[in-house]
Amino acid sequence: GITEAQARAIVNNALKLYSQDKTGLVDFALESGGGSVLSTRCSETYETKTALLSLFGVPLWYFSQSPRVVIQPDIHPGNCWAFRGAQGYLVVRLSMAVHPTAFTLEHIPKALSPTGNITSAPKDFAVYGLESEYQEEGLLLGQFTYDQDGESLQMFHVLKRPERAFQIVELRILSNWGHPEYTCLYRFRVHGEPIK
Amino acid sequence: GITEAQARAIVNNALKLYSQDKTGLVDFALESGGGSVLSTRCSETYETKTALLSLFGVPLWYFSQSPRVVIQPDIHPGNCWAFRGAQGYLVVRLSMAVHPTAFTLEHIPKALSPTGNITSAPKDFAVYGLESEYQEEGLLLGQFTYDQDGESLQMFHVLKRPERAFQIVELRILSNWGHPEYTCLYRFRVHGEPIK
Amino acid sequence: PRSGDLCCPPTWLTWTPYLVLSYVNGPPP
Repeated sequence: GITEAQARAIVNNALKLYSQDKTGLVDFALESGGGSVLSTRCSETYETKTALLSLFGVPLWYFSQSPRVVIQPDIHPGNCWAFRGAQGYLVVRLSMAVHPTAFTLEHIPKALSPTGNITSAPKDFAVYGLESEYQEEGLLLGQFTYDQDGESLQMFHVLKRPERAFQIVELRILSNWGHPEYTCLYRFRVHGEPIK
Repeated sequence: GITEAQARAIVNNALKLYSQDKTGLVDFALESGGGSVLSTRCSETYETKTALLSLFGVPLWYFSQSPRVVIQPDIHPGNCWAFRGAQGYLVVRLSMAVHPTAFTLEHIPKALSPTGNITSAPKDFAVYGLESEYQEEGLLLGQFTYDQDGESLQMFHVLKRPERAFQIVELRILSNWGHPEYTCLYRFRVHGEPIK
Repeated sequence: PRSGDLCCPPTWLTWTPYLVLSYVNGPPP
């Protein structure tokens, strides 16, 4: 059995980690920290023409989430970037050059999905390190699978720490969990060791 | 006494629920998920004319929160919709038609209120299911009281699951906790079962 | 109080100084 003091320590440490972006690790892709989306290659934002913004009764435009939301921390239902189909690309410039060690992919929990499922979540994906924004095939840092029955936040470690450091990474989504029309990306993070 | 592993499990489950919008339930009113504010009927937004926005030193307009904040997740002090008096209405279109089962009303905790009290918090309120935006008297789903001495987030269950499903609900605030000029709504959520 | 006092035009949205968001074609992705 544990004492009250030990229980408090467990709680405090858990809350501390939770408040440290849930991971306690630097996210070099985070937009406010200096990350930016360079391109989505040939992926196409899925335009539903449903969220109409108006002012003084005058319709202005249809709003849809941009790819930037993938490197922003809000993951409430709907705050995702949706691309057409199940294959998509996101090229991100990190806040600094790092030796990537892990990636985090987040999706809303099934419990909060109005449809009760997360078929639009990514499934198989790969991450590449690029030497320049236009490099077509970078260095494969790892291929992983986001588990729709797993935790909302999943971390994937690179098998072998790359010798090179990269400031540009490409997230390549290869399949989703069944949605026929689009795939949603809520948040992608890049963890690693900065170059000395 | 409990073991350390049991304590960790308790803490982790609590944090998991907390991270699921604190309730683990779908909020069909949430704007990013597809909910929208249709109207406020005859309530009048309370204009404080205090928050002045300027550009290049030129004053532009007084800013006040729109009713949309009631279906947005940020509940920091001030991020509420204030209506004049103690009776107000909010007509919300849900992201889909559901059989409502519960409603959540949130207000800032007293501890965070600069005045030390929450007299502008709603007190008695009722929720109606509407068949159309202009229906005058919908189906009463329940009448409830938000307790100013209770938790910041309070959930209210409908007594009887309605046979009909509704995509439009009306929140009718009937009284507040004493503020003579206005009432503030921080967040209103609608939980329910989607139609099959 | 009745909500039925549609004393003001139902489309309150028309002259409000806020950006209004409405979903016209189903829920967002």
